[in-house]
Amino acid sequence: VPAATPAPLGCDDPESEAAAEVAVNYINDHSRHGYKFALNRIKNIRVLRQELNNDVIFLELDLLETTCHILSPTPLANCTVRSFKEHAVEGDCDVKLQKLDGKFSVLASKCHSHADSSEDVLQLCPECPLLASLNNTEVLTTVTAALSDHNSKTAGAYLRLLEIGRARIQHRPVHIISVEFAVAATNCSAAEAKDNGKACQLLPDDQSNFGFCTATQVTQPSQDLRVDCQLYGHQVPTADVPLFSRPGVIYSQQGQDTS
Amino acid sequence: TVAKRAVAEVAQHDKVPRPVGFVPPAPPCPGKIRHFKI
Repeated sequence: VPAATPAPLGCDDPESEAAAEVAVNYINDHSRHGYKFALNRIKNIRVLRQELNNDVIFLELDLLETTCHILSPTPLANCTVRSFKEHAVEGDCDVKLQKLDGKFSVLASKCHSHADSSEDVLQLCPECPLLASLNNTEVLTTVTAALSDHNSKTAGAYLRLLEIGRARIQHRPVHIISVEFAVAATNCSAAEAKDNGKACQLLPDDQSNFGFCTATQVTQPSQDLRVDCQLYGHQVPTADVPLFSRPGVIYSQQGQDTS
Repeated sequence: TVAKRAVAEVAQHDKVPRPVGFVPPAPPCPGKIRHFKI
């Protein structure tokens, strides 16, 4: 006898929220670029009964980018959702889960992230700086100068750039470039790095130490660079998802697809 | 000439009487917005 069709779930039902929480944690755990995303809205949920105590669930989720980089150990619950005025980034995700004997597991997920439209931001906040392309010349110059400035002043490990997370440019009343980027400690001290003979390598996974930097560069009316880098300390890497395999510069572009 | 007829108000007595305190069920989806809508 076919299993009775389950009663349709509402998007705000506790069971839907529990499934969405599993889905969002899965998406963040399996992403290696950009920022952590938080649930903003459950757009739709469909339940297909396979057999007793075995359902397949299709979720459509609206997520919002938080201020925590994906490598940050900060629990998602403590990550602030980026405000509208900071030029928010939204994620649209379709997730397929299985609920077997009351336990959810993700079978597949596909997400597309995109920044809010500039018109929307400027309509509410005409003076707010907008997201800039991550390979914008001023952005790259600011990131390079900020990392170099940090490495020249630190007594700790020499840091290498992993990826630029986001950048915004304000044009008035002063010209300011704001950047955020992920870094990793190398096996050199800053002093050793100055000695070009030594090739500084990222630390192996069992000693990896990632961090995050924010910087602002005022270019007019005067030059002023401010940099703040924080290392997270060693974290045990997630076994089944390779961390950054090489230190090259990876641009996490808004408007990217992940599956 | 073709004139668009206003839809006649449904006569009060046509409406299905609702029990006192009736709260229409919340639309199942989409769910609530937790932060803000882009």
